[in-house]
Amino acid sequence: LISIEDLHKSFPMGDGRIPALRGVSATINRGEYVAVMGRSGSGKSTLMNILGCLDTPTAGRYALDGRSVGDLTDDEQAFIRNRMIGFVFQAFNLLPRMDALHNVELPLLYRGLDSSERRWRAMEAMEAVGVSDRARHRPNEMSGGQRQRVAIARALVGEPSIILADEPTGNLDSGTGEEIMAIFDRLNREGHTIVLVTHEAHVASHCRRIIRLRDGVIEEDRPIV
Amino acid sequence: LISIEDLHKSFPMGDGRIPALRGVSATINRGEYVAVMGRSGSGKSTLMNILGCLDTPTAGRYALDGRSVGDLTDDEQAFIRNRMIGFVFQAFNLLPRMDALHNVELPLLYRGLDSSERRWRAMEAMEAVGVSDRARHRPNEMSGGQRQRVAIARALVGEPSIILADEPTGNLDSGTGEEIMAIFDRLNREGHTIVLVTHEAHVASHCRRIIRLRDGVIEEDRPIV
Ligand SMILES: Nc1ncnc2c1ncn2[C@@H]1O[C@H](COP(=O)(O)OP(=O)(O)OP(=O)(O)O)[C@@H](O)[C@H]1O
Ligand SMILES: Nc1ncnc2c1ncn2[C@@H]1O[C@H](COP(=O)(O)OP(=O)(O)OP(=O)(O)O)[C@@H](O)[C@H]1O
Ligand SMILES: [Mg+2]
Ligand SMILES: [Mg+2]
Repeated sequence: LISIEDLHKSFPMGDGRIPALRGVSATINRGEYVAVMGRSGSGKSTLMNILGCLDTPTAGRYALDGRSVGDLTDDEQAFIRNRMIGFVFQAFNLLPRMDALHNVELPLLYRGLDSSERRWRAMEAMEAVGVSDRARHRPNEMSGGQRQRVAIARALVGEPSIILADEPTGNLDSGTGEEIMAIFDRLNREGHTIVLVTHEAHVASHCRRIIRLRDGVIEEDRPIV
Repeated sequence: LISIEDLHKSFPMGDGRIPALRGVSATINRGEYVAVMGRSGSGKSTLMNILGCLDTPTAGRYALDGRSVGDLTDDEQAFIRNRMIGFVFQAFNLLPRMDALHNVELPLLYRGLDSSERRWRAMEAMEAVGVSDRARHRPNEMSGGQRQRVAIARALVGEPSIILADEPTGNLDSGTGEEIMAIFDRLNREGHTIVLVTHEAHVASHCRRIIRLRDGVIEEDRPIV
């Protein structure tokens, strides 16, 4: 399903470039449940952004279902971003002037659903993560963990086949974190592919494979037993 | 040092109010090392914001060194906020258009230090948390954990007597997180009062007292053995 070959990514800074990924290769098959770990600054979010078609590599190849993403048309890339992939950002990236409900509805906007259908699905997603009582709150009227859960609901509302979650429990107490992991567990049992970045061992233990990054390269890639 | 009596805080929402703190009382003495824990939405950040003089309670009393904060002049409150207290925000609250160095220098701006002294102290603080190589990066040119560490450096640069840290390791891998906790441990040994919100048991284990919130009240307040 997901195939990355010798991915490189660097960012321009002043006269030079900051290397973020220095040759990353892996294949992730449909239905896998992968934890990505590594030190702060090791390239995890950069990798996730490329997998999520939110950024492009400086070198190397990223193919989905055998087709190189770099060769796809804008429409095809948009389809992947909006329909195939659900992305939970490390910084949530909620729109500050919209309430939680509208934030969660966003991925459904271009699917030809009527507004009551959109509303219903968004409320379902918010209930699953326990923030439906904050539906009319804007992000700055919610706690950090409530914002995080709204971001998770938004990623799941479209029932994407691939879920990319960047530190989805970083702001959640253990109890709420385990509720979120139970959702991911269920979605994976139902066949969704899940790749999540975490620094918490008990979160990673839900996954079946760990990819550990270090300074922009893969240091370890093995099953979790 | 810190004395809170029957603190209440609620936020206006539509026609009603959202209760965040529903009668919280505690005394935290100079040099204590306290972990605040509790479910997402239980009132931890609201409590921290009141302790940090960044918000006022709807009812109840907050006194520092015996003086009720509500009765202080604006200047006195500003002094406390800027000189006595170092605050690490759950969402970092870095200024997006300034580079990391300038963000960290901010608390020093009104102390009559010359710019090279400010620069030196800011670089020291950034080195302590391992982000000095990102001094000239703006927040969106850094990883999540690097931003978090810049926020920590900014809170510590003024050597405040009270450090309030809201989830200071939420975006950090275990290794980097332990480096940060070692800094807090040292500061506490040197006499600084530290109150930190965390959802991670191994982080709380550095502290000597735990205050657990539940739905806006204190459910537990005991020493950590
Ligand atoms: N500005 C606001 N307007 C309305 N409600 C608010 C506002 N700020 C906070 N709340 C509500 O107050 C309650 C407590 O919020 P607080 O941020 O203190 O929780 P928390 O314990 O820090 O949660 P988390 O662990 O998720 O960060 C939450 O239910 C939240 O929705
Ligand atoms: N826009 C940018 N400009 C310059 N450097 C960048 C930019 N974005 C990321 N970097 C650098 O690339 C490296 C990798 O960043 P990335 O966000 O992928 O790390 P990460 O593993 O997600 O870290 P964390 O665990 O702290 O979130 C970091 O050293 C970071 O400073
Ligand atoms: Mg990251
Ligand atoms: Mg909070």
